[in-house]
Amino acid sequence: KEKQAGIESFFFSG
Amino acid sequence: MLEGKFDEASLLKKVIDAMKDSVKLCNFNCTENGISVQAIDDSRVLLISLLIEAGSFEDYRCDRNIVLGLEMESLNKIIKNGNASDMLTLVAEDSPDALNLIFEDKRRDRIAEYSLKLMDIDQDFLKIEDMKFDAVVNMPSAEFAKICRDMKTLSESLQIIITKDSVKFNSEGDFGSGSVVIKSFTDLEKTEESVRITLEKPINLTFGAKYLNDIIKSTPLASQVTIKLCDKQPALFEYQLPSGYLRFYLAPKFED
Repeated sequence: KEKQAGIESFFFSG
Repeated sequence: MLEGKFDEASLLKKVIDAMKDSVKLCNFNCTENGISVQAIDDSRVLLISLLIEAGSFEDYRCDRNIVLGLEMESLNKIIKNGNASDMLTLVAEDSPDALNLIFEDKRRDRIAEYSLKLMDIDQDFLKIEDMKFDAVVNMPSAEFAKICRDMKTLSESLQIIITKDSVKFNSEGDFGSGSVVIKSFTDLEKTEESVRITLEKPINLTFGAKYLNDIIKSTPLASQVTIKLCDKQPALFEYQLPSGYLRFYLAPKFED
């Protein structure tokens, strides 16, 4: 089964 | 004070049309260089990055940095009232309560003025480092839009596979499957029809068809779309503005 990743985990909060 | 005059309202119309179904509230950051927006869709899967540089305006001035918190649906209602060929001027004071939008008909003496209330929007800002990509595809935006629409009829997921000089869009659904393969192609007379594939490593990534179908609402903005991909990273879809861009960073799907 495929799972959708969230976008925020790829970028830094700044 | 912000005063930005577009030669034609059509540019902002297209930009808002491309964004409004993905994000409800946006901070428009106005500086002397232009207007920028960063926003994430409600499901936290798609990040939108807009830059309208001062060069996209006929006249532009912004003496101090101003943040305009805008409700996209309301902005869209007002924007739709103006004609695409009207000149459009955006005006805001230094600490504004409202954004004024002035539409001027070029042929007749008709001036329509609207005021849109601003909102305080608390938004995190994500730092996007220079990303490295394994594959870059430049292709006609209308062609990409058709593929995304067609493949969505089969499945909620769209697989993008890039090898050497071809891109395969693959869709596996409950009632059947389908694929479209496009190859590198140079049209010297109509360069906007060309397909260019730059590949460092083969790509096999899967994305949500719903988000791709949100992204292709940008098609009227540019004749070409640039797609940048890297294994296990968000894909970048970019539409060029006359001066600036509208970019979408889309998180991939993974095998669970």
